[in-house]
Amino acid sequence: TFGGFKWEKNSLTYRIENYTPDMSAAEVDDSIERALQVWAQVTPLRFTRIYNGIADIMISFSRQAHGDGYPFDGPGGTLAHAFAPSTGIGGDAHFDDDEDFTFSSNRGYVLFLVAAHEFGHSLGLSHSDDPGALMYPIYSFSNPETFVLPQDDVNGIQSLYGANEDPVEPRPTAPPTPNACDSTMTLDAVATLRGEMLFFKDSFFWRSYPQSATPQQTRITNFWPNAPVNIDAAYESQQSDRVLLFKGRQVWAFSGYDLVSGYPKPLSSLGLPKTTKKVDAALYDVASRKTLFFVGSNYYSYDEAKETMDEGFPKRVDETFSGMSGKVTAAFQYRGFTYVYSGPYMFEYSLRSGRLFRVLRNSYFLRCT
Amino acid sequence: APLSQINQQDESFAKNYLKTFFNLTEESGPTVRRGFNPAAVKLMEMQRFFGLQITGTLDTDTLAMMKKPRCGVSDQKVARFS
Repeated sequence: TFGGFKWEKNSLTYRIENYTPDMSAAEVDDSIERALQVWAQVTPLRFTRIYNGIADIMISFSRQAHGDGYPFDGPGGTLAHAFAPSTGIGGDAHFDDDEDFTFSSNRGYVLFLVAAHEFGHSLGLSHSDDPGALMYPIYSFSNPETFVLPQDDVNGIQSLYGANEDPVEPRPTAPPTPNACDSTMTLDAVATLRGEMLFFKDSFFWRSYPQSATPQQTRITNFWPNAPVNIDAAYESQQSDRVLLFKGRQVWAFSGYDLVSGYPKPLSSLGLPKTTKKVDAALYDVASRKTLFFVGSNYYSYDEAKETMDEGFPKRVDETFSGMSGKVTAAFQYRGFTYVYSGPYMFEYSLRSGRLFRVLRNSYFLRCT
Repeated sequence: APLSQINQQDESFAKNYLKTFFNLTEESGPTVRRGFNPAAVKLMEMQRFFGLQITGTLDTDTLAMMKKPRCGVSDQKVARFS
């Protein structure tokens, strides 16, 4: 919060002073109304629209300098700003009309999402450092039709105003941002990227630098805007300097931040059978330059140089990885050792001998800080 | 994943970013404080807030984060409202 600044009343007024040309007036009205309801659903706050005079929350679209001492900066950069609760300019929300606002498209900035964030400020919330929170300062697209206020934001606003005594039932709950300290967590995928380790879970991933004790958590789409979330598997092809992400029957390839032209492609483009519904895990073996794809209780070997599947596959996982009787959920290679995950456990192998050295937990590489 | 090399324009952009969102103030006059670089301190604050690697220098990851579309309210919580 901004040091506890809050409205001393639960009934607030708002007024839309003008409209953006990017959307119809009805779409703006609807976006603003729903953005306020995001907060009303979890607090005793209620909002009434007025059409003239001074409202608690005055809403406007403007460009560059617009009279509050905080000029906008043209397209990109700052999208909007708002002022903490107080009289006068307090509570007001300004939107940069040099941006391209939209009703629901992922091209442009969804006004509902930007407004819901700004109204958090109007009600007294500062920024959150939880990358999954609405109050995180960086814009991230999500579908406005399925939006649910994340728990971090619920906690923040309820610390100021308390809970809604008359909640809409059943009250939707947002999945919490994955926590590296959750010892029961099953990672979706693990991969390397130019010396870093990437740990994927839900819409997020952690980047872990060998020289840093603190992993950095990011939304997948903040790093790769065209990437899928809730992925099944991932690996770094050191042969092609790409990261490949798998979800369902498709594979995406990224070079740096960019989706490689022609992707996503079907799994069959990698030589997997057309009947393959998903890849559970993938790892690139530096020594052989082969990639292993784990599918159910079997695995395949893909030759990165020849871009063909090796003969003699699939093989049973436990044929090569002794003691691996459970489902493989993630896999990667680091410093010559092969790590195969099954649930919250990680099995350390020598790929050459198939020998199992240790059974470890997620926290061995993904540190709880 | 590396972006292009950081150039003078990026450094100027980063300085403006820190002024806007982390209350970086430029010192003027003859005062010299040894071992204290306000821009590096603010950069570390920014890197800490976003969970980036804390280097105190403008690296490609930090610059990429600065260039993302964002809310215009300062991340130094009270700066704008004090």
